Amino acid sequence: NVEPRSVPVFPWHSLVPFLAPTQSD
Amino acid sequence: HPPSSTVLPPSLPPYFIRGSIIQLADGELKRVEDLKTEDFIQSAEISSELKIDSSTVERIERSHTSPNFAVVQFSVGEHRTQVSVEVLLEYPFFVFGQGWSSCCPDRTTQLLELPCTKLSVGDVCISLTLKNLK
Repeated sequence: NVEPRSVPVFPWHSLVPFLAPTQSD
Repeated sequence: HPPSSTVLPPSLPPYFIRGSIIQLADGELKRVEDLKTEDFIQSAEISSELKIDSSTVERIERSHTSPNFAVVQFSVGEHRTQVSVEVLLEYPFFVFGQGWSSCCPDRTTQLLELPCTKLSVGDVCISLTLKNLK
């Protein structure tokens, strides 16, 4: 049996588009 | 004001592939297909820099530059700032209370094996902004 090697782990925030609203004040 | 425009990565990032391991802010590991709305909300609450914003889909159009792309216009946050993003048709967004959705869910499922529904006008997607943005 082959044990699973290190699997990439991704941070949760990389899944969410970063939509920074432009401020018009 | 004209919509501000953002171009998301032209390729599909590897973390959208079914089975990808995602680390939440509290350290918990989950598969991308198992993520729930609460996971994003709780992670943002822990985060010192990021906060969740609601981004409502206002318009979806085919891109003029490439048939494989769509332009999705969002109304972001309480100020309803208009932001349009150009993405691959199969690029998944996370819809509040629903899960992964894309402009072409069949392609998303085919390419990424990620269970996905059709992104529609009126859907409210999860997006991020900076907490201290003023």
